[in-house]
Amino acid sequence: TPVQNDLKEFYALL
Amino acid sequence: MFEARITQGSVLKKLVEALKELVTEGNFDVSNTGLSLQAMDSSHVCLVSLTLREDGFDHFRCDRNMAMGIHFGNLSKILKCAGNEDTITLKAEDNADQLTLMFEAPSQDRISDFDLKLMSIESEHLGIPDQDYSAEVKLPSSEYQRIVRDLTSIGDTVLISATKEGIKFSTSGDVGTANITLRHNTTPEKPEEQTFIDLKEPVALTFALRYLNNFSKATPLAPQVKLSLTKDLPIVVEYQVGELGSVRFYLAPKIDD
Repeated sequence: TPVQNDLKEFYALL
Repeated sequence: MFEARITQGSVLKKLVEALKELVTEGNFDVSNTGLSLQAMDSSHVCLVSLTLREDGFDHFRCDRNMAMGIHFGNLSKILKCAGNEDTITLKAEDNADQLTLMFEAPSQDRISDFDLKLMSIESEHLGIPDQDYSAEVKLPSSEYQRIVRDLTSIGDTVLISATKEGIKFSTSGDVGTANITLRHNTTPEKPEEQTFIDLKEPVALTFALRYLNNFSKATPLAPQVKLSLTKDLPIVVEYQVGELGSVRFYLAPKIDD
């Protein structure tokens, strides 16, 4: 089953 | 002092209706270039990025940068009191703890004002780089709405695959499976009814339909929507709001465990 990723996995916090 | 006036107040009403279920609160960041908002949903799966340019307003003044913490449910309650034809003016003093919304009927015989209490919100801003996408698809926003609504009734997740054949949306669930394919189509005379597929390389990604369906609440804002896809990156679902700006939704993909 595909796992839902968190957006923070992709974009750095400013 | 911040002041922004928009003759077509219904745009603000539609914007807030499009956002309020995804993000409960966020900061309206105002500066002399316009008004922007970046807010994530509570589970950090999707992000809303709103940009309204200063020159898209009928009048815009912002003497100093401010972050106004907005509860969108409360803003929605107030905007529901504005008529669809009303001109809306937003006003706040520097460092104010409230935002004043003034509604003027076209006939000028009814003027109302409401003060919205502002919140102090620690917002987490994500740095989203400008990038080239493997596939960019522009399609009628009503078509996007129909696809995600129909597929939501069949399954929970959708596989979106863009190839030279077109863009395919596939799902499966207890009742069975569904596939909807759109092809590049510039036959309709009206540009807003056309489908443009700009493919640099084939790409296939899986997303939660619940969020894609929620993004389609922005349909009344624009006749077309743009989907941008790149392998292993969030999808961008973008609505251009006339000359005023844009609202973009970013949704993290589901990735095989």
